Formats: sequence, structure tokens, C-alpha cells
Amino acid sequence: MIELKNLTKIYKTDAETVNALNSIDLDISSGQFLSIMGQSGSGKTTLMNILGCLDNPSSGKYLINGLDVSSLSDDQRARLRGELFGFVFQSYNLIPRMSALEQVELPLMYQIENKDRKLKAAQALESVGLVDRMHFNPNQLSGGQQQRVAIARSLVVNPQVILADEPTGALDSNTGEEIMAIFRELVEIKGITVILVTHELHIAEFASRVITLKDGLIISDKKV
Amino acid sequence: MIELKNLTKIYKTDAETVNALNSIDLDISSGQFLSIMGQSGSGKTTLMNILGCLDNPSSGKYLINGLDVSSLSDDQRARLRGELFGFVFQSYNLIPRMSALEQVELPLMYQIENKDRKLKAAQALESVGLVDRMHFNPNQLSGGQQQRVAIARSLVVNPQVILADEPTGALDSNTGEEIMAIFRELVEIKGITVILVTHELHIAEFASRVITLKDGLIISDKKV
Ligand SMILES: Nc1ncnc2c1ncn2[C@@H]1O[C@H](COP(=O)(O)OP(=O)(O)OP(=O)(O)O)[C@@H](O)[C@H]1O
Ligand SMILES: Nc1ncnc2c1ncn2[C@@H]1O[C@H](COP(=O)(O)OP(=O)(O)OP(=O)(O)O)[C@@H](O)[C@H]1O
Ligand SMILES: [Mg+2]
Ligand SMILES: [Mg+2]
Repeated sequence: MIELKNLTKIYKTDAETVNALNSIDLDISSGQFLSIMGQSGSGKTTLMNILGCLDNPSSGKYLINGLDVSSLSDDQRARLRGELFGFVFQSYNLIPRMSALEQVELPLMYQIENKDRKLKAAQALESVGLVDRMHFNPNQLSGGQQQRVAIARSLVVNPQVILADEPTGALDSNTGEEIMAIFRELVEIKGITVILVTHELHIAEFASRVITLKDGLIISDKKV
Repeated sequence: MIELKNLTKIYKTDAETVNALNSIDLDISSGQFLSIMGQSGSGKTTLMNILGCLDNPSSGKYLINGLDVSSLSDDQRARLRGELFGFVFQSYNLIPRMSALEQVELPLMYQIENKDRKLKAAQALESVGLVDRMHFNPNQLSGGQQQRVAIARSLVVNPQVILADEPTGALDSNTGEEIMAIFRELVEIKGITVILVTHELHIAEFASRVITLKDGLIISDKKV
């Protein structure tokens, strides 16, 4: 479903040139649960941004179901992104003055009737244990509660692929494992592809495959 | 050195009343390395904000070296905070268009000569492995690199007390343990008090004492 071929990403700054990704080859099939591990700065978020069509590689190919993403216009890429992907960003990207319920409703705005939208958003928040924080704004929520709002938002449109960048980073182990159970259920029951960045091995092992990055290269790729 | 007596924090919102902290009694001696654990939403950041004089309790007493913090004016509290505490915030609070070096220099602005400031800031960044990212702005840094800039910034003024809220949340295990070694060295060699929130038990156990919060109450307090 997803193929990266010889993918490279180079950032040029005044200070220096950073080879964030260095000739990555990676195939991800539909319905796979994949974890990505690696040291801080090894290129995980950069890889997720390219997978999610939020950023373009410097060279190499990115094919989704055989379609070359670089052949699309910005508009076509944005539409593909909205149709395929749900994101949990490493820094959540919640909107400051919107309640948890409104944040989670937002991706549904173009899709369905008003009453169903609120219900779906409430159900997504309930699945991450936040039903009693629905009307709170981000600055009234703890770090882990904000992270869970971001997770609920990624689930609500039933995307084909969920890209989750450190989704349990701010969560205690019990809450983190509840989130992993949700992702596993989405893979096993709905056939959704989940690609998860984490630095915790016991979280990575909820997946069926773990790849490890180092200095922008894939140094290991294992079934678990 | 630090005494909390019958400390309570209540948030009132339109939606509901939250008892974030519920009659906390806690004594922390100078030069102690203390970890605080507990579920997402259990009150850890609220406790850290009160300890760091960033927020006031709803009731109860907070004494620092016998001084009742509530007896101070806002100015006096701000000055005490600047003199005593170094912070690593759960969401880092980096300044958007400033380089890593400038961020870490900032707390030194009122303290020492210009040339020493840059050197001290560079040394703090080197201790967290970021010497080759000194001139990068936050949006050019990975999540874990941003977290490490926040850590370096907390160290640079040699505060008496470091309040670190999930300082390894975005770091792989190797990098996380390097940070813990830095904190441990500050406690053992410089007699600095380190109060650390974490949800990872193997990180909490670098400290000598672990307290656990649940629903705003201390439910356990153990030597490790
Ligand atoms: N400004 C506020 N108004 C209303 N409620 C708040 C406010 N700030 C925090 N809370 C609530 O107080 C509780 C404790 O929050 P706190 O940030 O201390 O939790 P925490 O233990 O740090 O959680 P986490 O591990 O997720 O960071 C949460 O349930 C949160 O919703
Ligand atoms: N816009 C940018 N300009 C320059 N360098 C960048 C930019 N964005 C990222 N980098 C660099 O690219 C490297 C990889 O960054 P990336 O965010 O992918 O790391 P990561 O593996 O997600 O790290 P972490 O675990 O700390 O989140 C880092 O060394 C970072 O400094
Ligand atoms: Mg990252
Ligand atoms: Mg917190």
C-alpha cells in the first residue's frame, strides 16, 4: 500500500546541512501495525511527515497504492491526506480556545450531519477516558489529557492510516496501554494501518513489526 | 526545606469543579532527589506549579525554609522563584524565534558578563548532547531536542531546586538515562534538590524517594 524508495530528506540551514533521512526503502502493507523506534533526532518525525504528505522528500519516490505522490498538485495532495490519514502529532497541535469536543468534531465538519458529528466526537472522547473533560479547553487539561484529545481526533474519521507520533509520551502506563488496545482493535477489526513512533519498547511491541532508525537510516526491521 | 501542609487546589470551570489537589501534606528536604508518579490527570503538574510558585493553592500552607509563600507580594514571589527554581515544563515553553543557545542564555541575563553567559549556555547544551544544534530554532529541532534545550535552560543558573515535569517524555531510553545521570550528579555533587515528574518507573527509580498521586491525594511515599 505504501512504498518508499531511496527516500532522502535534507534540511539546509545557515548553520549546517542535516541529512535527516538517508536513502530509506520501506514497504508497508494495508492493515499493518508498525512501530518506529530510534534515538532522539534519528528522523522519526521527518519520516512521519513525509508518510502523511505533510512534507516532500528531497529525492526518492513515495508511492501510495502505486500512485506517485510527487506527481500530485498541492491541492490533490491535501485532499489525499484528508481522505487517508489521521494524525497524532508529537506536539498535539490542539486549537487554543476550542473545547475538547469541538476539537474532535473538527475533522468531521465536511463529512456528516451535525447531530451525528457531536455523538461521534463524544464517543471518541469516551474511548480515551475523557467524557468528563469534553467541555474543557486545552489550557484546562493536563498534558496527558491534551494528548488523548489529539488521539481521539485522529480516530474520529475512521482513516485508512493512523500516523501516531509518540502518542503515549505523556501517559502513565495504564492509560498508555488502554490507548494501545484501541489501536490494536482498529487494526484487527477495521483493518486500519497504524504507524506508531515510540521510544518505549513495551509500547512498540503492541505492533506486529518494529523498525529502528539511526541517523536517518533503517538499521533494523523485525517481526514481533 | 519545603513543607506543604493540608494543601488543596480547586479549579472552578463553567462545566464543573475539579479538586486537582486534595489536602496534600509533604516535606522535602534540601538535596533530595524525589520522583512524583501518578495517572494522567492525578494532579502532578498542579503540584509542580504550586511548588515552583507559579500558582497559589486554594487553601493550606506552603513554607520554603520556614517562610510562608502566601505572605509574599507577587513581586517578592517572582523574585524568590527566579532565585530558587529551575523549570523543565511539560510543554517545554521554548521561545519560537530564538536559537537554542539564546534560549539557554536567557536565565543568565541578569546574572553575569556577556562572554561567560555564552560559554555557560554552550556548556549546558553540550551536557545534553546538543552542541551541534546550538544555532537552530525550535522549529528546526526534533521533539526530544526541544526537550533537551528546556533541560539545559533549567540547569544553567545552578538553581537550588529543579522542577522537571516529564523531562524524558520525548527521549529514547539512552538519551533519557543520560539526563537522569546529569540530575543525579547535581544532587550528589552540588546538593541541588531535584523534583521530577515521570510516568516511567525505571526513570522514577533514579531518585531516592518516589511518591504517587491519585485523584489529587498522595497514596504512597517510598524510599527506593
Ligand atoms: N485551569 C484548569 N481548569 C480546570 N481544570 C484544570 C485546570 N488545570 C488542570 N485541571 C484539571 O486538574 C486535573 C489535574 O491536572 P494536572 O495537569 O495536575 O494533571 P497531571 O497529573 O499533570 O496529568 P498528566 O500526567 O496528564 O500531565 C486534571 O483533571 C485537569 O483536567
Ligand atoms: N526544519 C528543520 N531544519 C533543520 N533541521 C531540522 C528541521 N527539522 C528537523 N531537523 C533535524 O532533523 C533531525 C531529525 O529530526 P526529527 O524530528 O525527524 O527527529 P525524531 O527522530 O523525531 O526525534 P525525537 O525523538 O527527538 O522527536 C534532527 O536532528 C533535527 O535537528
Ligand atoms: Mg520526533
Ligand atoms: Mg502533567
